Formats: sequence, C-alpha cells, structure tokens
Amino acid sequence: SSAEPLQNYLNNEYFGTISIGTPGQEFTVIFDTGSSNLWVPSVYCSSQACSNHNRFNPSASSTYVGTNDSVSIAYGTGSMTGVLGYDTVDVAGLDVVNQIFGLAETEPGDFFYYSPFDGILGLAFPSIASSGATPVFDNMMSENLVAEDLFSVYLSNNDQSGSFVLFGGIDSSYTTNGITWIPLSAETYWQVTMDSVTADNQAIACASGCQAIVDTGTSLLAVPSSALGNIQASLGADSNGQISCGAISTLPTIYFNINGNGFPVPPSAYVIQSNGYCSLAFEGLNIPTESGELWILGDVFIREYYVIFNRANNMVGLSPLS
Amino acid sequence: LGPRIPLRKQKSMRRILQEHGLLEQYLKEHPYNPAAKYLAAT
Repeated sequence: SSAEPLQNYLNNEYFGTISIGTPGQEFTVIFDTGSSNLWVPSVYCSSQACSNHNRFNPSASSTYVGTNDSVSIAYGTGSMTGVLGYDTVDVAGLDVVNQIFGLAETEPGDFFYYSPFDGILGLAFPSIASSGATPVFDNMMSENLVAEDLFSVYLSNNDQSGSFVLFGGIDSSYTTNGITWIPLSAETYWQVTMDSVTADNQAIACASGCQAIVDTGTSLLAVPSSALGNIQASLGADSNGQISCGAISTLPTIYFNINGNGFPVPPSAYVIQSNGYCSLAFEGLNIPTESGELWILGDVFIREYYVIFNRANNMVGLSPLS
Repeated sequence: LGPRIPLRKQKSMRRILQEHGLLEQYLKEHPYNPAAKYLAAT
C-alpha cells in the first residue's frame, strides 16, 4: 500500500501531461521527485470526486495488461484504492512499455473533485515504491529510452510556461553558472547531507548537520519544527510565519550549505506575498532519520536552481539560475 | 538534448479550495502534515 496524503500536494502549482495506453489517454500529473509510484484515476471510480478528472479506461487500450494486485492510497479524505496494471506510458514522446501503474477505483473524498491534477508520477528511487512497482524513470533507463541516466528540472519563477522536465539530458543554456554536484546520502528520495543553514554568516538551523530531500512534489521549504521557531525569530516573523512586506528588502539571503558549498535563496524567493500579506515559505515537520533531522527543499528552493537528478552516479547537480 | 515535458504553472489546489470557500473546512478535517508523505515511505 501507499500513503501519500493529498494535502502534501495542496500547494503544488506545476503540472505536466502524459498519456497511457494505446491509443493514448491523457492525464495531468505532478512530476514528483519525492515519491516513486505512478497513479491515475480509472473508470472504475464512478463517484462525483472522480467525475472532474480524466480516468483511465483499460478496455479502451489494446496494450493494457491487468493484474489482480490491489493497492491503496491514503489521500487524506479517505483511501483511494485500486489495482495495478501494465501499459505503455508516453512521457514527452518516450514510449515506456510495460509500465506498472495504479488504477484508482475509489475516490479519495469530495475534495479530490477540486484537485487540478489527475495523478502523480513519482521520480524517486524504486526502494520507496509501493507494491514494488518499478518507477517510470527506471523503465526509461532499462528500456534504453534515455541517452543518459539522468533527468533535469527547471521551474520557472513567474511564467505560466517555460518550466520543464528534461529526460536523459542537461540543457547547457541553464548551466552557464556552473554545476555543483552533490553525492546522495541515501538512494530512496533524492536525499543529501546538509552541513548547516546560515544567514548573515550565522547558523540559523541545522547547525550540526541534517538531511535534505530535493522534492518537486513539495511546494515550500519544510523544516524540522524545532528549527522553525528559530528561523522565524531570526527573520523577524511572528510564530505564524507572517512578516511585514515592507521588511523584505532588509531580510538576509539564506544559505543552504551542502557538501561544502553554499546555495543561496534570497528573500524574494522565500517570502510569499498574497493579498497584501507576506509570510515565510517555511513549514514545520518532524521526521528524524538515522543521519539527522529531515528537511524538504521544495519548489521554493528548486526555482533558484536548474536541478539535475543523476541516476548514473547518484548525485544531484545544482546550477544557479541567477 | 532529450525529450522534454513542459510543466504548466497553474492554480494550486489550496487556491482553488480557497476560491470555493472550502479551504478552512478541508484543513479542519485534514490537518496539514507534510511529514506524512515521507513517514509512509520510511
């Protein structure tokens, strides 16, 4: 089974389109480097919640192969259950054959009706895939569909378009500021060891080191709850993260120090302005690991860098965009 | 360079729920817990 509560994707803003089956049936999905499974709704889901989404119809695909294996996704408002099946998945023109995926049969609750995406395409490692389902990118590699065993992500800051996932290559026009390669500390998520988080040359969190996941499926910067208060206090925010919009120009750049290199994120990136109010793009979470507390570097961080997820040598490459 | 899939930047589900006046109810019924995604895998 899998548990990826829908609220994890509440803030997500970046979506892409894939198709599954022959002929292809289109789905809007989140390309999520923080999970490893592919899920879409299916025609077996007849509730109103699913009625607002594209649903996969196995009988309309000549290449579909079903299984009797069931899966369950906890979506916050209840479980979305379904079955596993195999079919051809078209991602950016690459036909991944015999891709295993989840066909959701029951709705996750009324709120799924409002979800702007149909499903999720996980881009993390097979070790965290539910039901042992081989992730899409692993099949891309094993079927020799990609020139190099890596993919890269660019998230545009303001534009409605321009963002992309590039499979099997690095777009050198996004790496003119150089690439810093960071070895992974675990082959589960895209996880690295972070040395510290500093502002104005002072450690404001992670002073003794911690773990960090680069996750396109998380919008904000998720930090240990124990560190959140100190970050908010250091930046002059209240305990809800609210801050005076007029203070943005006086805020420091925050440095995420990883593998001996500092990766800056300016206040223009980590302060969210909405309806005349400003708040820090940090949220608290508590996940201790054997190697220290876990941080999630979500879209707020990724928008500052062209990120290369390299499966060939298990490294993450970061190239500053400004 | 390789196959590239464009990503669209759209309204988040939070924004959509907000516009429909349902965000407060959603968060009340389902307290936001970003850790859940990772705890499940571990």
